[in-house]
Amino acid sequence: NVEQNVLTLYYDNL
Amino acid sequence: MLELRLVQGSLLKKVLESIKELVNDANFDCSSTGFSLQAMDSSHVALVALLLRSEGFEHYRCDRNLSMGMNLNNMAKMLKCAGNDDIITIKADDGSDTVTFMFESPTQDKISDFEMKLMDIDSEHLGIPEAEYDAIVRMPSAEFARICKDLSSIGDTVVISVTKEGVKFSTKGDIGAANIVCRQNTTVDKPDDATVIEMKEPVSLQFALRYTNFFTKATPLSSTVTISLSNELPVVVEYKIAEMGYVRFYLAPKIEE
Repeated sequence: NVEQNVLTLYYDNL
Repeated sequence: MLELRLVQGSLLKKVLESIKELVNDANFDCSSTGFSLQAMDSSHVALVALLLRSEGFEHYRCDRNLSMGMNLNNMAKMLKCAGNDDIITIKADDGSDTVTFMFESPTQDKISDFEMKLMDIDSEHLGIPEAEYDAIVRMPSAEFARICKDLSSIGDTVVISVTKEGVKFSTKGDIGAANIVCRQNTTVDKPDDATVIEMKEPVSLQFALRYTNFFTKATPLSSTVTISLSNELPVVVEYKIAEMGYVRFYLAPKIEE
């Protein structure tokens, strides 16, 4: 099962 | 007051063509550093970061920091009306709800101005720290575009793996599978034709081809592309804009659950 991650998982929302 | 004169107007045309399909609306930020943009696609999977440094403009006047919300499709429509050899000037008055694009033909015999309405955009800004990447691949941008296009006819995702053997692009789909390996190749006539791999650690990451294909719309901006990879981090796909800056695309990986 392959899930698409989102960028907000890696970078802080300023 | 804002007035930015770009002699090589075609660069701005190419920039818009490279990002308008990924992002609908975005805030362009103008400061003494330059003209920049950071925007995510609507699903927060990919991000585009653009920088056109102030030194790259023939004339750069930005009295105070300004953020201008624009619909990128509408901006692209207006810039399409500029000739490829035209000089483009971006103008805005303080507090105005419009921006003006002025196009001058190289011989100054045709001068056009297009006024576009600005919009209020609640944009999220991500703080992206400078990172050391496990592997950095520089290759001809046309080659990368060709690979993404070819693989997307077979599958939906690409696994990019970097080892000391080279960089491998793999996909699988209903009709079969494909693997394309590019080896480091620095013995070429032109430096831009080289494939250069700097690897600290082997990397293997999976991405949606739908997005990498969006990124390759930036191919006309640069003859080379730089792909920076670290395990479990978003990939950065960078197209340098001749002596002015860059368009960088960030893409979150797919993870096996």
